[in-house]
Amino acid sequence: KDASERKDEL
Amino acid sequence: MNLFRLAGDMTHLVSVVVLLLKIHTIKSCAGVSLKTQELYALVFAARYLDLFVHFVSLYNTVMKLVFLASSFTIVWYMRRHKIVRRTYDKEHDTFRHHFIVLPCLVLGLLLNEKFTFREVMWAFSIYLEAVAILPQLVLLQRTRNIDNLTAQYVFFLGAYRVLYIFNWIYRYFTEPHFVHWISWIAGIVQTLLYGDFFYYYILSWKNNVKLELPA
Repeated sequence: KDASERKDEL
Repeated sequence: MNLFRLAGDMTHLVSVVVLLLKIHTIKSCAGVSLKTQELYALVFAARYLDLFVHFVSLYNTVMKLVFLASSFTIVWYMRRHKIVRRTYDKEHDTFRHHFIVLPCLVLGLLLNEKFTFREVMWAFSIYLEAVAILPQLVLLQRTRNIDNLTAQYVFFLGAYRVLYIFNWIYRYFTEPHFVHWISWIAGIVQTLLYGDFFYYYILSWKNNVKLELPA
């Protein structure tokens, strides 16, 4: 997964 | 989503609601740092650039929009609203907030997960959020009469950070390969900044006296 796609936090 | 994360987001939401409640209903922003609010608006603008590019969930999108809208609304109230702006304690809100934006940007350029525009802006927003509370904490130290809503606003904001750390610990043990050094280290630094405030807040609550921070 791409770096930005792993970011699900606010 | 685990319970710590949800509780963290909710305390963050509560903090914003408390602040908006104070500003909108009492028409006062006394004791609130405009510098901190401007930094938060910048933090959210930089971090949520992915809003229309990459969809996570409806919850995620709605929360992002809420934090973006509320941070800019608060700045608008403090700068433009004809009654609210007069209650702004400009003389004591003197933290040079512009000087922390540039180092955070440089840090974002140097330390990021990937050297792309969005990732650099994301890292920048993480570093900036870690220190964005500083002008508010300085202003609180200089404020003689800290009202309950302002104290509660900072308390909920700090609680949100503490809960996020529990969320990371939980995720580290339950999700494979969940490692985000940048947000973890910046998040721990950010939480430590609240240490002093928490100490005096709990003390005032225990002794049932008004909050006062020693200079």
